[in-house]
Amino acid sequence: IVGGEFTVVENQPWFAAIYMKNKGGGPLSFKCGGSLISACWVASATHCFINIPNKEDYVVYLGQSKRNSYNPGEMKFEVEQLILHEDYREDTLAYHNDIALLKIRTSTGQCAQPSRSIQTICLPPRFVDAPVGSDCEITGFGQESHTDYLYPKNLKMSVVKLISHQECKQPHYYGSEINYKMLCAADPEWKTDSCMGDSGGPLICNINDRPTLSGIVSWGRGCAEKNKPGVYTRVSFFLSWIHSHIGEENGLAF
Amino acid sequence: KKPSSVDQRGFQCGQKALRPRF
Repeated sequence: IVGGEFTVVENQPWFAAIYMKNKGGGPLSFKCGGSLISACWVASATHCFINIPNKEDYVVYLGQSKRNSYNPGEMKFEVEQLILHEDYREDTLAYHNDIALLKIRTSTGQCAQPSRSIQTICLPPRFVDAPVGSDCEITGFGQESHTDYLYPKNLKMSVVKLISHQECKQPHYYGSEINYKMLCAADPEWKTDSCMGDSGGPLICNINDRPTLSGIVSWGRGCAEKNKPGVYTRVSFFLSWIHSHIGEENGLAF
Repeated sequence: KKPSSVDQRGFQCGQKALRPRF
């Protein structure tokens, strides 16, 4: 996250930290963010996993304010299922259908338990998004600037505004790289944005007065670059896909 | 009857603890 502020996971209790195991047994490598959408399921981005699509290579933590550290109240999970979108595609800049589902379970076969630092995030109503100009929250352990090469130790969050497709499709923004299954969001002063390492994490907008997972951090040109908004997978357009994989499992809050 | 957004595992989507621990 470029700009914004450091926070604690109690402020974003649905945030999931997804790590890659190290073959040599060394420390885990932070990979991407995710969002807890029901007790057993985390939503993230397919581009995070497409090159190494083996569920055994990943570990998911909930309740973490500090990366690669023990956080009181955290929960650690193996990935029981790793579901990548079958129509995922990479363009020059854009990622299409950039959504993934991870079924999580502890070493004793449990799913997530609610606590001060662990909570699910609501899914949007079908094809319903917050209005253009709405303030939405982003969260992650991603880089604090485009030129950084280290991730911050502490969780960050910031606020960006939803941008219309019309504005985002302008030639000096992203032109035809943008389609209706994506959402664009940015800071009017181009001072804060999601960045590398925030991929898969949440864009939380209020819909009907409820914090809702409206977007999944997907792609963008640089970070906090003028006329280059962050681009997010538009979750309200993927509810059938989510449903088809999670089923009518209770606890999915639509 | 629990409000609709509370599921049987006690999750209340989108709800945050009243205030952060510190």
